[in-house]
Amino acid sequence: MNLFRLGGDLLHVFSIFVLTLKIKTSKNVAGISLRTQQLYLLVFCTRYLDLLFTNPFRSGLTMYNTVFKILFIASSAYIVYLMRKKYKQTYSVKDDTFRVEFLIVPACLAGTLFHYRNTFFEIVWAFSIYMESVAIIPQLYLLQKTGEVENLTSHYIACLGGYRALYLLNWVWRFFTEPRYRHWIEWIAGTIQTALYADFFYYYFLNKTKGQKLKLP
Amino acid sequence: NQQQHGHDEL
Repeated sequence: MNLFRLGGDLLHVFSIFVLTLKIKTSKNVAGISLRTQQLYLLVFCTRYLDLLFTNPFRSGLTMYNTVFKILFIASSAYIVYLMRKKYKQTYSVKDDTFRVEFLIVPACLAGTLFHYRNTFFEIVWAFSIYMESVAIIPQLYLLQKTGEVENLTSHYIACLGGYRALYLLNWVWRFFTEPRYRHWIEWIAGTIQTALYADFFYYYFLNKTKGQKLKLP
Repeated sequence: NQQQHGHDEL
């Protein structure tokens, strides 16, 4: 555990809190991609299958991971529930149209072809890493289409980008401090995932320095 | 083994 990793995890939790806050305070889910949220739920459910056979009391880190894993699954399921049931009327159904099969199918292929060990859980785990790296795309697509979003929604995406950036720093840190730390699947997928936020960040900071809502050209 | 790629991250 290092400060980059801890900061990344906390920022990830914070981003979900910001999203929930946006939904609760505005009582609407406009501008939020249900497709991205469902992909995240899929990512967490497939990545954290190990919850079923890991003793959370094995170590401090296992307990830490278990708490976060349950939190991520539960909170993303809750957001999907809010979007599909409670605030269904406000959902941007006409604009949230990115075809997720273009993301799921390649992620399945990549997971099947490139994984660490030839076991069911390892292949599903690798799929979840590839899936997460592109899961934000429907949200960015919706953003492009609507052109302007509420502040909290843009803060949410910015926090997610920040979480990814901190994870990259965490890997650099671990690469130099831990012997044999060679996690190439995470590195490649994580770099792609972080790079996807580059364009968003550009406009985010451009609009924030002018004190405006996020507006895309 | 499991520890080698123990997936100790989230």
